[in-house]
Amino acid sequence: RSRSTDTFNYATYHTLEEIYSFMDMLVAEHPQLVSKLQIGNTYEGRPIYVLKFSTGGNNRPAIWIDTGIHSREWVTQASGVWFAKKITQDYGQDFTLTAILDSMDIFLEIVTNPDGFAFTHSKNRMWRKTRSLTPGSSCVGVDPNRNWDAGFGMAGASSNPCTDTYRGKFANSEVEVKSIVDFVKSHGNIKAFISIHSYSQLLLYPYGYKAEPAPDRDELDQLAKSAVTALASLYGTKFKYGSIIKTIYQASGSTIDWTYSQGIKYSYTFELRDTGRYGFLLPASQIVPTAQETWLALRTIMEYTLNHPY
Amino acid sequence: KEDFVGHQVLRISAADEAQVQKVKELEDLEHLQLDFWRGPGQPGSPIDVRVPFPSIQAVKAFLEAHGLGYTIMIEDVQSLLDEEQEQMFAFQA
Repeated sequence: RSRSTDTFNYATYHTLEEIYSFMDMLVAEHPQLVSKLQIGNTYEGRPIYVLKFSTGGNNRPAIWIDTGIHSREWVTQASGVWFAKKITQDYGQDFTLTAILDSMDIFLEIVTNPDGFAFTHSKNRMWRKTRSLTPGSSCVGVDPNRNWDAGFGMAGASSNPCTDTYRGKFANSEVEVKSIVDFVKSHGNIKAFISIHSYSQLLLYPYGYKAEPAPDRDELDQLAKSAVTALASLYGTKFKYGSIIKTIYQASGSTIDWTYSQGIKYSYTFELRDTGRYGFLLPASQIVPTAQETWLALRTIMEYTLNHPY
Repeated sequence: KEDFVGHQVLRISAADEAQVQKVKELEDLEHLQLDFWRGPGQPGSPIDVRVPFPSIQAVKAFLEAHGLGYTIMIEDVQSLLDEEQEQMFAFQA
C-alpha cells in the first residue's frame, strides 16, 4: 500500500479498497482542509463516502463533483482521485482555486456506485448499473443515471430490468441515488453540480428528458463553450457540448435534470475522453492526461460559479 | 469472472434517422446480448457496441444487409482486459 498520497500511483487503476484508503490518507494529511463524510450505505452495505474540501464557514455555497456513477467508466473514478489530490496541492498555490475555496466548499464523491465498482473488479468489468435485486426478475441492477425524479418514467429509459438503462421501479429506488438526493436537499446551498461519466467527449447540460430548452440554456451553453475550450487547450482533446437530448439522445431520470430542477443552475455532465479506440478500456497511461485536461474545464465552471452568485 | 474472449466492439456509422432506427431494431434483439457502449442517438454520431463472439456473424450480416457501415474498434475485448489487469498487478507488485 502507498504510505502517502505523494507516493500513491495516479497512473494506474485501483480497487475500491485502495481508493478508500487513499481518501483516509488525504484526510490525515490535510485535516484543516479535507474531511470524509459518509452519506449512506449501498444496497450491499458498503459505505458511500464524499470528500469535503472546506476552509471554514458554515454551510457555504458549494460545488458538487461526482465520478463513477456508472461503475465500468474506470477513468472517471481514477480522475476523481487525481482531482482530490490536485485540490490539496493547489489550495494556497493556485490563485483561482484558492479564491474558490476561500468562499465555497467542494464536495467530491469519487466512487458513486461502490457495489457496481467492486463488481467490475471481481466478476464483470463491463458492469454499469447498481447491484440491487428486482423482485420478479432474475436480472440485477438499475441504471443510476435513469433513477432520478426528473422525467422519471418517460421515454429515454427502459422498464425492462434486464437492460442497461433500466430505470428502476420508482424514482430514487436506488440508495446510491437517494443518498445524494438527501444530501443535496439537506445541504440546500449547492450552486454547481457536475457528474462525470465516460466516454465520448461531451459536456452536457439539461434537459435530457424533454426537448424544451432549459431557462438558462444560453448561459449554460456559453459556460460549456468556455469549459471545453479550456479543456482542449492542454492536449487538443475536442469536446462537443449542448443539451443532453440534442447532443446525444433522450434520457429520462438523469442526474442533472433533477439537480437543475432543484435550482442548481450550473448542472453539467461530462463524458470524458476516449480518443476513439478504447471506449471504457482506456489504458491507464491516459488517466493523468485525462484528469489534467478535465480539471481545466472543472476549474472554469467553478470559477464562473464563484463569480456569478445566485 | 466474466470472460470476453472473442468479443468485439464495432463502431457503426448511421448516416440518417432511418439507419439509426435500424440499429435500434438490433438493440431490441435481446438474444444477441449486445452491449451498447455508445447508444444510437443523433445521426452521424458513432454507435459503439460490444458484440459477444456467438453473435458477431449475425450482427455483421445484419449491418451489411442494411447498408450500415462499421469498423472494428476493438478486435478482442479480453486481450485489452488482460493488458489492464497486467498493468494493475505490475503496479501492485
